[in-house]
Amino acid sequence: PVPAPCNPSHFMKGAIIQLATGELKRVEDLQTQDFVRSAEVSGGLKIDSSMVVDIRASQQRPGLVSLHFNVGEQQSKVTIDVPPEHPFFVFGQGWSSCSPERTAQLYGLACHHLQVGDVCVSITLQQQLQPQQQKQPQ
Amino acid sequence: VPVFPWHSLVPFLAPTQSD
Repeated sequence: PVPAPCNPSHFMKGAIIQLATGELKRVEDLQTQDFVRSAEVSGGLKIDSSMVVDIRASQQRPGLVSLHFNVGEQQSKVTIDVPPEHPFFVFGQGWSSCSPERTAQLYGLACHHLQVGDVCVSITLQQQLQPQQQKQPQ
Repeated sequence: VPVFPWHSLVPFLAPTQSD
């Protein structure tokens, strides 16, 4: 069999995913709550809500799609270039990609069509809070 | 059978610091 290095096999239908709770699920059976729970019990990782604000063809890398996100409470602007078949997990909706047809061909994973306004699950490092400064009496 | 960690499925979107 020819390996397909560009297609990470964790998105293949039937791939076994371990949640932070230790539970094993197939990638196609994952629910929003699985990501939320996993982030809660895993130290150091935090779930962010990342809203898709723009989708366009990548200028730098032909064949890829530039996805523009507003990330987290800060609404930080982040752009990533991905192949059109790359699936994202949309809150309350599930797997979605820019090309559900290609995702189905390459991974066998059923996807919705990713659109502007969709809110995707993303992760970031939990903010390491500085020790509270003691309030010195003046 | 390979087992993948849940966090490999979702993008790591670190806000870029602009200062």
